[in-house]
Formats: sequence, C-alpha cells, structure tokens
Amino acid sequence: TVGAVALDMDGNLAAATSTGGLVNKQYSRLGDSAVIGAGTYADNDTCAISCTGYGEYFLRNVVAFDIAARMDYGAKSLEKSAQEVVMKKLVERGGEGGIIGLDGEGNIALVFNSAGMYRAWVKSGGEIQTAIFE
Amino acid sequence: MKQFALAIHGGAGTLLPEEITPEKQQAIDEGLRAAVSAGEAILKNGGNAVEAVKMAVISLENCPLFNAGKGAVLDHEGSFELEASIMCGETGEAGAVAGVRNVKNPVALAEEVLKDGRFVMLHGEGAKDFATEKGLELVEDEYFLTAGRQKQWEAARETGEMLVDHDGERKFG
Repeated sequence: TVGAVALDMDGNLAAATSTGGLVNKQYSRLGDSAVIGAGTYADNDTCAISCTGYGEYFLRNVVAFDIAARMDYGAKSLEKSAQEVVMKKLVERGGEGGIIGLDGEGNIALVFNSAGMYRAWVKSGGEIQTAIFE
Repeated sequence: MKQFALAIHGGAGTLLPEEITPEKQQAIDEGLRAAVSAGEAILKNGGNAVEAVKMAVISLENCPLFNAGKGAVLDHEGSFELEASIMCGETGEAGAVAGVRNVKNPVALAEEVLKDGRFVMLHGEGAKDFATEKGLELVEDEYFLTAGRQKQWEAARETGEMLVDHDGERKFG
C-alpha cells in the first residue's frame, strides 16, 4: 500500500491511497484503501489521512475518519488523535499498521504500531526526509 | 509566507531491520524521495493538493518496490486486483476504485471518478470500462509482476493464508 497527504499554498488538504491489497487474497477481497473514511480522508477543517496495514481493522474501526472526528468533536491535535487511534484503540483491537496525516497548519503525523512504515515528508523551505523504522 | 507540506508512505508491516539489505534500503529511500519530489514540484508552483497527492502516488505506483501498481501483490488466482482512493479537503469530493484490473495507475482513475462527480466509488469491470472511456492507460497483467511478489505469492499459496505486503515471515489467517 502507498499513500500521500498534502497541504497546498491555498491552505487546502488532500489525501490519496493505492494498493494491490493482501498477497493471495481470495473472493475479490477489498481492504480499506479504496474506502473513504477508512483508508483515506481529507477535510480542510481537520486533516488529511492515508492509512496502511491489515485493511480489515482499518475498515472496522473507520480509522481515517475517527482521527478527524477526534480533532473536530474533541478539539484534540492531529498527533494526539492519531496516537489515540493507532497506538491505543487499534492495538487493543488487534489492528496492525499506520497512518500519515497532515493538518491545515502543516503539522505532520507519522504514526504506526507495526515494526516499520516506509515514509517520507517535506515542508516548504525544508529538505526531504525519509525513514522506515522508529 | 504561504507554506506547503507533503507526506507519503510506502506501506507498513512487520519487516525487521535485519530483513532489509543496505541495497534494498537505498532503493526504497530513492523511491520515497522520487515520490515526494513529484508531489513537491506541484506544490512549489502553486499547484493544488489533489494534484500533488495524485502525482506522489503515481510515482509510488510506478516504482516496483511498493505494493501498488507495478510491484503489486498477486491475488489467489495470480492476477492483480487494485484499489485506490483520493479526497479533496476543500470540497469534500472523493473518488475511489476497487477490484480493478489492468489500469496502470489506479489513483489516476480514482481522480477521474472524483472529477466526473457522478459517483464516489466504482469497482471491477465497470471501473475498467470507465478507465477506457476516460482514456487512461491499460496494461497487461505482466506489467505489474515482479519476481519478489511472485515468490511471496507462492509461499502464501502453500499455506493458503493471506499476507500483508511488508511481512517477512508473518502471515495472517
């Protein structure tokens, strides 16, 4: 699975996700990557999110929207909302994977409960940074 | 000063540091940097966030190291069923495709669905017909196949289980 989140110079957010799914998947199984609110979500008032991991858990827990909702209804930061969902709620429910997120101020969240997540990011005026593990 | 920001991922999993060779880490790093550069080029020139995420994801779909587009994993039958979605935070418009085959860049098809505006989600043969109508590039299954994924698929078939793409030995029942 791959994904991207962006904040443009007009202050607009967007998110995108793409995947081949699980190896050896059967019965035309679908994961969360094509499901708005589960694997992908963007709303200028809260955040842009793209998810990766074992899709069934991201579907059941509507992960991308849950993070946005905690920002919206709970007035929490992107980082705190992402930590609550990925590092607490998903772990308690057996879900493995991670998210990349961005809010309207340009704050980036790169949160994962798996051993690693391939990730990279850049901000205006800054250098590209990449990472795989913690 | 107006600012922009972009982040990407190339997947998460239980792969451990000792399972990635320095050469593979270098190749992954290059693939990630190329994708960020593709999105950053749009943003730097005042382009919009939807275009930026689309270009970054297309770059990742075209890189055989990641499970999307070229280098995607194989399904049980040994073919490639792809999924993608894209969403605009300004308008709330969204496009998504699922279970779609032979479309070189599924995220570009998802963006066509978003732009078309009549639907949010298309799947299967209909999504492929829509891709043809919109003039998107179609490719044979062979385009997506890589030796590494073939090996993963053969291992998973033996156990009859499903496997997340970035897993060394871990399998999910």
